[in-house]
Amino acid sequence: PNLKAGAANEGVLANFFNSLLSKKTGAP
Amino acid sequence: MSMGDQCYPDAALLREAAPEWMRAEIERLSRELSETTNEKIQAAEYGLVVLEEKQQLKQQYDDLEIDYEAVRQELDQLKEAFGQAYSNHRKVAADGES
Amino acid sequence: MSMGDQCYPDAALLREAAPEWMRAEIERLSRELSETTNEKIQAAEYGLVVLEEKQQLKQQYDDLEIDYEAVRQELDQLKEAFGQAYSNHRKVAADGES
Repeated sequence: PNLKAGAANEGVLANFFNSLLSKKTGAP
Repeated sequence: MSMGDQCYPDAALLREAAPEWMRAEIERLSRELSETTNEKIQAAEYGLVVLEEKQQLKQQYDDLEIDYEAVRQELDQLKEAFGQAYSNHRKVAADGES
Repeated sequence: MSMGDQCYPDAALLREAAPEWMRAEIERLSRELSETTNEKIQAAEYGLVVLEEKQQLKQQYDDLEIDYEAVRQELDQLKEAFGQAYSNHRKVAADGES
């Protein structure tokens, strides 16, 4: 997402960070 | 590491590799993946915290801006009233003299 | 996934695994490691940008706070001057009557 301020971008950023937290990796 | 379908950097090496080597490589990659996953989670958690702090600060800024405008307006009104009172006073003084 | 020395989650599976399976697992782990590394870097970069924006906002807040205090002070002084002028005016009017 374009990082310049703006609530919309902050929402997109929060979704991005949350998606990283919820994503499972590694198990075979 | 460039990403194609064939992700592993040295496919030829992999084809001839001994089972023992491959076991060790799986262990190594698993360890690295686990570390990197933890670092990724840390970076995401930190990003969320800073984002939250920034949004709180933005709210404080907006509140202060409202207060600032209110005080500014009150000052302008008082200046105008003062100016008015002063010119009335001057007029009364001039009438008194004449 | 908590990681001891024996890093791979299913060591028994690994001991009996066929070479073909191990090759595929190495490919899979390499892909995941590369993807997770990119995600980690992106999260860190975004976090730094948000941190920088937060610091800029903090500077703007501090500047506005200084302006606010200055206008507040000016208003208080004008209020005091107004009060003073008003009581002087009342005194003069009272003296005039008497």
